[in-house]
Amino acid sequence: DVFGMDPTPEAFDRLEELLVSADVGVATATALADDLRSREGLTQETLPGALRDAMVEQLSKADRRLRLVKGRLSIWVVVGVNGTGKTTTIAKLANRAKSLGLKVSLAAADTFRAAAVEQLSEWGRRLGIDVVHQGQGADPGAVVFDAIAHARAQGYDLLVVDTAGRLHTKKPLMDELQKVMRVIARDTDAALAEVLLVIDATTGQNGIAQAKAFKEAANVSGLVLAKLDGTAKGGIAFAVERELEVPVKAVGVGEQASDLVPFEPQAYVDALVG
Amino acid sequence: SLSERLETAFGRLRRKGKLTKADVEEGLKEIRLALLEADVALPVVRDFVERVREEAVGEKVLRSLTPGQQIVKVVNDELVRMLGTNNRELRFADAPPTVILLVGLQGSGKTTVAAKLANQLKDRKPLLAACDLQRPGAVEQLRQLGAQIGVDVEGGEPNGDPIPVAKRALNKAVTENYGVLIVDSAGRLAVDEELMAQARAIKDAIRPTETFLVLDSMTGQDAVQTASAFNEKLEPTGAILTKLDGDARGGAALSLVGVTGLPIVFAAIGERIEDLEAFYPDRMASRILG
Ligand SMILES: Nc1nc2c(ncn2[C@@H]2O[C@H](COP(=O)(O)OP(=O)(O)OP(=O)(O)O)[C@@H](O)[C@H]2O)c(=O)[nH]1
Ligand SMILES: Nc1nc2c(ncn2[C@@H]2O[C@H](COP(=O)(O)OP(=O)(O)OP(=O)(O)O)[C@@H](O)[C@H]2O)c(=O)[nH]1
Ligand SMILES: [Mg+2]
Ligand SMILES: [Mg+2]
Repeated sequence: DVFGMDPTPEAFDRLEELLVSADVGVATATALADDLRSREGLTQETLPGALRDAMVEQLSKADRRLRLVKGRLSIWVVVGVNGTGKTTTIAKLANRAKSLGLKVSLAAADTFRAAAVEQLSEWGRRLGIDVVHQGQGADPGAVVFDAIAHARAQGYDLLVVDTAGRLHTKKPLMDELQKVMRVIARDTDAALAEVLLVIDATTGQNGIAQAKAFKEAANVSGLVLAKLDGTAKGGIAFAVERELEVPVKAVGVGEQASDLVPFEPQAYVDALVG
Repeated sequence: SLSERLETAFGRLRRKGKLTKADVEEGLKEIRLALLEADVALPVVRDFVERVREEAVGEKVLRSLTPGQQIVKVVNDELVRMLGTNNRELRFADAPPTVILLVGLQGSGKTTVAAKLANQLKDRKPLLAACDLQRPGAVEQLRQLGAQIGVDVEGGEPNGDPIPVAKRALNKAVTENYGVLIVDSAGRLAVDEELMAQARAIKDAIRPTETFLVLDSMTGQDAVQTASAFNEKLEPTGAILTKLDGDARGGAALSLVGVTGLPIVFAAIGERIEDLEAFYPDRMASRILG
């Protein structure tokens, strides 16, 4: 049909609502819709595709590789608020790394929560990966220090550090995280290669506040969007990437060690805009 | 805040004289925006705005010297009314043990809530049942929490079937005179048919007095899907909202109530055992309004 109809105002409104319903947030949804509203040559038919293309375009510039530093011990620290999926994500990342031939070990630096060390240790047993721990109540910095020494002694490639869930509004807990980061920074030989913030795909706009606070406190280098196998669209990841330029580097799609996939902008946008 | 935004919107409009109904539509837009930014789900926001529309465009507002404040009052009152729907305390069974089942999405705070409830009901001789046999270390987590508060924990073997564990715990509670049985279950997706059937089977086996949907207060728009699916498949008797010690606006609370009418019976406000309190609709309303 060569003579397409102009998109109606309602059509733009509907797309805006669709985006809001996906947790993209009102500001981002309005910005995306306004971009389209100001465009020439769109039709009722081509509008949804134009939105998808615009979103994929915005997601296309990021470097989504998980960083490893050659010749040094690479360290990945996993952070985030309570219950988002950090410990499980670490098992998945370690599983992936090991299957790619990397020698990887884990640091059980959540020394606060009941059975946090046991949970990570069980994953380590299942995957055949060392877990350095000192038990509940230990100083997380001390655990990390030990874990780095162990990984270095064993000639490992990668150390992934589990940390306690912490609400970003709790200054003492964010200070504790910074203290752990300083332990890593003081080791001039190891390379802090990633600080990954795990965000629950069901999270609403609070995800932005979380990302801002963790970025400021611990210089987050990437996001992991967990639990995208549920009904939530995980639009918050788009909003965080747009506002803070922190790229999504992996997606959790289940509770098994194999349930981790790369972030694919087209698939993500297609599911989001449905 | 909403009242500041309404004052700005009406400030502009009032300069042309008395407010008209059309002017108040501006106010309704601000309400809609505020609620969406607070993570209230879109269909619930639409419903809510319609509900307050009549009063918001009523004479009381139009004649008021501070129409913005008047509208905020209308909104706040309706939020408190909705959030307080069926508001009540924990129900106990006519004959012990009172059985409480906790269900919800992964990571929402069920295991911690189980221990907090047991602690609060310590003088009724509670028994905890660790029926999450899926998550690595889940039984151990509840055992450690139980040890911390001196409450017995009945557990199962990893990867086993939770139903026999639940039945065994109920039997123990009955024969050994425990006053309350609190059953922790594995986190599950509302769309996971197999796990929702398993939760249903646990519920049918122990016939709980209370089945609580444990919901994370930072949940966004998905609260509607999750709440209605859990409501439909497991018929909870109430909800518990967690992690309210954070700064999420908590619109999920309104979404939950809006689509299920479930009472929110408890609020979890921290990681410590004592961090569980009654749910206060008026506090939640102010929080959502920001
Ligand atoms: N469906 C699904 N569940 C997940 C995913 N990632 C993690 N989970 C589940 O979410 C729950 C919480 O996961 P954890 O790894 O313990 O989360 P955490 O962030 O380490 O939690 P804390 O250490 O207590 O803050 C567990 O039941 C996991 O199995 C995912 O991608 N999909
Ligand atoms: N700050 C805060 N943290 C909480 C609250 N409730 C639970 N948590 C934390 O949230 C995380 C998840 O809690 P769990 O009790 O393991 O959650 P769960 O629902 O049992 O998780 P699954 O069994 O994996 O589905 C833990 O780190 C808890 O300490 C709360 O009210 N405030
Ligand atoms: Mg953890
Ligand atoms: Mg649990």
